[in-house]
Amino acid sequence: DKPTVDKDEL
Amino acid sequence: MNIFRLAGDVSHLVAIIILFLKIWKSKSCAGISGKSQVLFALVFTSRYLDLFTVFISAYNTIMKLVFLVLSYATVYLIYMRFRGSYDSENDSFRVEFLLVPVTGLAFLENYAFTPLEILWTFSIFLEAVAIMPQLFMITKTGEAESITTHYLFFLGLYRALYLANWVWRYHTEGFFDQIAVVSGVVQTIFYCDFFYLYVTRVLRGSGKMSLP
Repeated sequence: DKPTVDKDEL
Repeated sequence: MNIFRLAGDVSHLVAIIILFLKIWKSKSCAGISGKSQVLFALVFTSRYLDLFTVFISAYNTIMKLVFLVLSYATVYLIYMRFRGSYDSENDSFRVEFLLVPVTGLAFLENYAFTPLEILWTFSIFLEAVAIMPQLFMITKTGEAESITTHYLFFLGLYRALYLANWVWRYHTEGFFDQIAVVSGVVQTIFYCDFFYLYVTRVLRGSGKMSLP
């Protein structure tokens, strides 16, 4: 499944 | 965090500060698209809601707050403080042509059908096209002040550096965020024409960009 979005990026 | 990501964030911050200071010091927003700045404020608002739900790092929180504050402050300068100098006649791009497709796409293509994820996806797609009103305004007026071109250069450079960051992260940690990468490529492509003009006319030539 698709990666959970890396919220670390702005 | 890698050097490309950090350079990208710095470039983004520099762009936003350049624009804010230009308007603040010249006490004028002539040649600046207020619509693009409203769209950027909307991008940050819909993307940084996780400020209230998760703490990632001090850097992450501070940068998100700085981007939010500066983008709203810039919108305030344009539409309130120096509204007399706002060139609404040339800032005529129909933003509904951006908002409707972007909103629709965010509901179709996302990682999870939850409010935060859909808003995040909306912000990613919107950011890719948010500069259109500004680029459209420059083609309409046929020129851009050199400060404005420096703003656009660092704004375009930031997402290009994010692309390098994603290449790096793919090869070092197998990280791949399809929505952000595809949208980031589209966003950077929109700047290509401007980058060419920036290098050939502003850096080498007259310091002011006047379009053919």
